[in-house]
Amino acid sequence: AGQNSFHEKTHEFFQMCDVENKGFITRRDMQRLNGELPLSAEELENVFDSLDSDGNGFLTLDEFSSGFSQFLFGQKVS
Amino acid sequence: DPNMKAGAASEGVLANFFNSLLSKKTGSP
Repeated sequence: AGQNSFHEKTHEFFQMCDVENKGFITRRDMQRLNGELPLSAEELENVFDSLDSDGNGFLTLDEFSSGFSQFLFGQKVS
Repeated sequence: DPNMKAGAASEGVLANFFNSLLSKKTGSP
């Protein structure tokens, strides 16, 4: 059940970023959150870079979800 | 190493980001 709600939340948050429902998040999508979240443009850029683990400029649900689980469960890969 | 820099900077910012998403979700009825 916990797994399920994790996926639900992930999806929900993903869609808050991916407002056009493209299936991925771009830097521009991230910057759009600037007015909605108390984070600066630079911080959002930072978030994007750390979530975009393969660095291709597109944030997939997979990448997003692994960042989210790192945050939730504190799994650090060092 | 640019990766190290990004990793070090990102942890707090990531937490901040997800916390904001969480509170945005619950904060607006």
